[in-house]
Amino acid sequence: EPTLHGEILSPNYPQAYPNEVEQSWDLEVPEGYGIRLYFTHLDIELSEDCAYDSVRIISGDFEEGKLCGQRTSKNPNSPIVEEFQVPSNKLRVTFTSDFSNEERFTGFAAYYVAVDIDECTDFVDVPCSHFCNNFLGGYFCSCPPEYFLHDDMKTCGVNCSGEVFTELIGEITSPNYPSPYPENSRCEYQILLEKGFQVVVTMRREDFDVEPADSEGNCPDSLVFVAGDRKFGPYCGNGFPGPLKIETKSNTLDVIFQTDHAGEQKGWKLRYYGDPIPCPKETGAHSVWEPDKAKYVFKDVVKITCMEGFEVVQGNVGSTSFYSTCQNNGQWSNSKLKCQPVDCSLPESIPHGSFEEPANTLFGSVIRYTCEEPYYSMQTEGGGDYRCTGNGSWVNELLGTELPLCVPVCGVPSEPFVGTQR
Amino acid sequence: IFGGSRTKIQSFPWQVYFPPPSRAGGALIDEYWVLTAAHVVENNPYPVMYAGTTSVVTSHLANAQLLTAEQVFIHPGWDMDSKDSRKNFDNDIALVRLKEPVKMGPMVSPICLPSNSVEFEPLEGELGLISGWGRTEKRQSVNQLMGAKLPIVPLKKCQEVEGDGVNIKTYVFTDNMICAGEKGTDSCGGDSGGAFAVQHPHEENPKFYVAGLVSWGAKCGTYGIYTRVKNYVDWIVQTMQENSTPSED
Repeated sequence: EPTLHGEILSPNYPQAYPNEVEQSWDLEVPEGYGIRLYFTHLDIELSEDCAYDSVRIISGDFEEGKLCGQRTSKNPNSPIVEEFQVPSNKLRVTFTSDFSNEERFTGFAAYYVAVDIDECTDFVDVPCSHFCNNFLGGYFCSCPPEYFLHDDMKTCGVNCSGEVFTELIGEITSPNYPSPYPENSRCEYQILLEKGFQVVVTMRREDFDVEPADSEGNCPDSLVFVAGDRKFGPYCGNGFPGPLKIETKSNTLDVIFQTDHAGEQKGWKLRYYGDPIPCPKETGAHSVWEPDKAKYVFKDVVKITCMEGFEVVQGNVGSTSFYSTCQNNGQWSNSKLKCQPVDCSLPESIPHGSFEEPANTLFGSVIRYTCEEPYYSMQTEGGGDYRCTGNGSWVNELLGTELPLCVPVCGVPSEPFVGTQR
Repeated sequence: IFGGSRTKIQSFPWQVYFPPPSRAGGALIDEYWVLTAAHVVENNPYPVMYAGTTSVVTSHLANAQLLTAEQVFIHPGWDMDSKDSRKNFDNDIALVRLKEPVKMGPMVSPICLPSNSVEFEPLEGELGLISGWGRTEKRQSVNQLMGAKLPIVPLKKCQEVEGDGVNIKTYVFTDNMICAGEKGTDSCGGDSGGAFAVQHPHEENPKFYVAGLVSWGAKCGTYGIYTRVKNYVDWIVQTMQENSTPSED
């Protein structure tokens, strides 16, 4: 079990150590502590590089020291003749003697204690991105105001994610823009527009200043746009490297800004707007669109009026116009409705008259009524031709919609009277 | 018909037969209307008629069109009170409205009405046609239609006819009457109500209008009186219009 202190004595201490021994001690103190090892007695045969007999202090793979010879304290108030302090909680001490100890060297006496490590200062690498706080046996990191400590408990970032932009036009900037953006942050914004609009991002070159890419082209800080399966970026550098206008083809866009631990750039500012998706301008025959525009977009409403002689039939009802709306899928509502020729259907039959079965009964077609001649004739001369009109009626130039009247022919005997006059 | 000859209904397709008790004639002027003399229908408010037949033998009438009267319209000027000893035949004209329309064809078609223009003023010397199943020189009545052509003459001719036991001077003569005939050619009893048909002026093809209706006479075989239809055109048209059904309009 790790202990806070301990003693190490060479074999047979304080008697002469034996020949040809090698003994090791693995010291361990609780984590978060370092080890202070000090010798109060050192009496080991001296040799060059301590090649014959020695005591070695090893921390990990690093040899902290190799001792031999005789030492005395230089401080009259302290018995310590040699001292080591390692920022590790483990240490190995190895004593080695060769085949001869003829002068009866007595070896060493050493003690170790657990000492607090100041993690905030004792290492080359700073453990915290911002504020480091040392305590006995450990340390903790803390952050400036408006920053938060990441899950790694070491780095601080700003809480810049989660904002959702739903307005049709807007502006988004990196945190603190144009002041330098925070390090160690990941900002995720979302532009969420009504379906039927595509997000279009515009960026001015001068509005973009992000830590430039490294020699391999990797962006340490980056701005990325994600629209469904499409990804734009990552972008970094001084001056926006991407297109100044990005058409995402999507009504949602994720804006992700990732920063690392370093950087003093001002960040970025983008503008976006919702571009309504277009609906095709259908050159429907026999109809007029109001208003007449070169391009129609989402939410546009048009009144489609059938030209004379054409109608749109919904169910059993015919009408001359209908409304259509450009929908969020780029399709027109009521797109199945078409202006079709008015069908006057077969005209009414008349007493003592008839009409020839027409080839069709659509707008513009003409039928001709005739009377049962020679005994009936049309009351209105020239009143036999009826044209199918736009309102679905058969109309005669003289009689309008009134049906022709076949009246008896008067005064004409089928055989003349041949009188035998006396 | 005196002085006439047998004819076919095709030559007088407007001729309507009133069987007994009327035993008279009429003129079809429309699908729904028959024109006749007032004295024909004054005692018969719902007459039965036939059209389209030359022969009025009962068995042949089955092939004719049966016309059923819906209403009779006697001219308001007709004197209904003097029928027992009638000497006033002024306004001898009546209309019969039919319940069902008549189907026209070669044997049934109407005769035209005169208009108010002077062209339709019957002139002396103008010839007209009469037809009927009435008395002839030989028979009280005939089964086959008879026809005759006769001229219009001055009314004075009719006023001078001396009938057997008839004092012609006691009869009323008015401008509503036409006198027509010549010696031997005349209408007679049983022909009443039939048309005196005159050819349309200025018509290329023969076309007849009803200038008169067989009315009365002092003696058959001379001159006879015909109701002057032209004087009643307004009444005829108005009566027809006021009593037509909406569908006819």
